[in-house]
Amino acid sequence: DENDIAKDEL
Amino acid sequence: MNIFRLVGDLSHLLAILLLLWKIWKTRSCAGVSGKSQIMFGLVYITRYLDLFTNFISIYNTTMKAIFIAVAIATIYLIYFKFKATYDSNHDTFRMEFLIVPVGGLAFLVNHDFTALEILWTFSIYLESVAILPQLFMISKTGEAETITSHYLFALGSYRALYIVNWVYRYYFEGFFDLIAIVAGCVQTILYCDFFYLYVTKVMHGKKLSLPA
Repeated sequence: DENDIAKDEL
Repeated sequence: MNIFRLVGDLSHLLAILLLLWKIWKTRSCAGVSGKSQIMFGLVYITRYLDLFTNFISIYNTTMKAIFIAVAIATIYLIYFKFKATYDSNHDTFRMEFLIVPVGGLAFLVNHDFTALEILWTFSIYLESVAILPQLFMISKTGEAETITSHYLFALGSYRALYIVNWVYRYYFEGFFDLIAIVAGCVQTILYCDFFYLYVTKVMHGKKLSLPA
């Protein structure tokens, strides 16, 4: 979901 | 990936390598808050638990591994190898006053009530206040070694650049993560006082000393 996008940041 | 986030990550990498180098070269961790370093170690470990389960890119995995390794090495130097030079009398900030409220907040305010997500949220909140023992220590000693102030400048700049990255991603990718943004703003605001001193003093070749 959209929240998983956030996890591409360190 | 955008330039702001890339420069931010490199600034972050520079900061932690600068600190490790300073302690190793001077064989002393005088003026360095071990408590902040422990909390940064906790930040990386709780945030990068997906290091082996969630592959994003070579860059992402490499940086995560480096951050964890450098943090552990720094903590080892402070509390073991150069323990004699650790200034525990001035590193007196109570970590539990930060970790407990942050832990509670992570349970209450998060995107998803799962273990991994709560730990990630805990890590984001903890990172925003992890520098407080270090800033507190500098206020107690009244000064900081120039190399330590460069470390703080690079570390503070990294999250400031991430804020620009989030603005960029909002406008160009329609993406934003409020938890990371709010915590990132708090984190950067905590550095403002230091940034002012750094620009007005260190940039002019003076030693960073707080008004007594």
